Amino acid sequence: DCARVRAGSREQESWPPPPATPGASHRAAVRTFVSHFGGRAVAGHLTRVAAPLRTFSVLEPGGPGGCAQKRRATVEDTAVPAGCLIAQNGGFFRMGTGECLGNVVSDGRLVSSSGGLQNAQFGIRRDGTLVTGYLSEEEVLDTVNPFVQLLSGVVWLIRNGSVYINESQATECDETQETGSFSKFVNVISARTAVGHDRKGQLVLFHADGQTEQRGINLWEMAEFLLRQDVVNAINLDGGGSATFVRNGTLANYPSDHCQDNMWRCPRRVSTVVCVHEPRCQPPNCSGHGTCVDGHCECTSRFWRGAACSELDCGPSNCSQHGLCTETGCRCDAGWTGSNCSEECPLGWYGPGCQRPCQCEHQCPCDPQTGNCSISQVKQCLRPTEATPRAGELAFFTRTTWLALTLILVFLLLISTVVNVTLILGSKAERNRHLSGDYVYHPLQDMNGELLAAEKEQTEDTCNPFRD
Amino acid sequence: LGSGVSRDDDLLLPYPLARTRPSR
Repeated sequence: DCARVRAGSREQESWPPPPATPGASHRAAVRTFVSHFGGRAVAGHLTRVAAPLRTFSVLEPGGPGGCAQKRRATVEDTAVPAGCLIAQNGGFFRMGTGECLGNVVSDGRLVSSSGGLQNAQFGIRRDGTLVTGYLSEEEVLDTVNPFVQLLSGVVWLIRNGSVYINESQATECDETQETGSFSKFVNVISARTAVGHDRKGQLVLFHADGQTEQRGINLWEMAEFLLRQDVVNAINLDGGGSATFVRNGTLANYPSDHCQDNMWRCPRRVSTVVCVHEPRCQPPNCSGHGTCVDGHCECTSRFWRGAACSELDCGPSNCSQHGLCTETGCRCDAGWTGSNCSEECPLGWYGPGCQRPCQCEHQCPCDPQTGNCSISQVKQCLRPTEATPRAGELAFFTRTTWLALTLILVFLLLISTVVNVTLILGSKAERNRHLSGDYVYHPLQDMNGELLAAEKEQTEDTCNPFRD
Repeated sequence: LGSGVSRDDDLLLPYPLARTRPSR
């Protein structure tokens, strides 16, 4: 189109990504058809792809840098190195120079911008939103939710489930220009290709074989076919001799361009390519910290986490605020050590992770963070040359002393216990002897003082059989 | 399995080659 729109929002449809269905197959479903359009039999393919954010890419001809070098390459030559399961030709290009026309964003890289030219666009934003329609330059260059894949076509075929070709002609063709060529472009039968999406958010690729003015379909017939296949939004891509369908790296359609020997047909060297591949990770290299397995990142280190292996996680303690979480775990600040940097440096060591021995005189301990040998500590340190025990030895010495002292005290305690028990038992035995069996008689006066003599005499005469 | 170079002879162009379209 001739109109350039630098800013603002244009007519477009955004289709949010469906909720992720983990474990669902992301394999492309390719259907082959031979259908009749206006009595003409036309062969082609319809490809549906789930999770297009991870399974669909726009590729530059011959690989990255192809647009800048204005390269042209067959779809096979571009698709095989990129590992495409299904590939088709993509956007329009200038035949004479190979220049890529329109907007191109490939795997997150802005390759070229059309400066807001109003032609039909199809793209996927970073959050998986499918965008179809017209974009201003500002919208193409959006950085908040940037496009990760984007290419330009001519004619918005279906908008929100309705044919939108007439509206496209009004937008994409300058009314002053002879519309003959544009109108012929819409109504002529030829080989055609298209890209869009269905109600499930699956990406849809369409291709039909033909040859301009002899075989194939026009844009109205293509739009009707896609509507019947539940396509909700779709744009028309390059057709005619550019229409190419490659499956598993091999040409799988009948291109209309002739080879140099016009007995045969040869695939054209085109510009950008639309590619369906195994599910890729976001980013494909898992931020360099993991491997992509069936579209999911498996992080290499146990400290890298997240869908893209881009988040470091050293556990809830987060290195106890005394360290930095790295891919090998906590890297402790000076003065701290341990798997969670929760332990202070042992005496005699300092620095990050306590890796350095103190360098103080008299082998003194030093500041665990800086390694400084503070003066006060030096005074307290013992001279190792006078064979005086170092702190550790001192401790050992004290410990031995205490042990000896304890043993001596225990021994003395035992002795005194034995002596005391002996004395007690001895006196008891003594007393017992008096009381049972042998005993000694003591006249009372010994006990009670002098008795009267008379009393004594009398006492002795009467009943005192016992006399000793 | 090269299939040879095409002649680019089946052109289907939305805009005429001849005129470069002026920007409005």
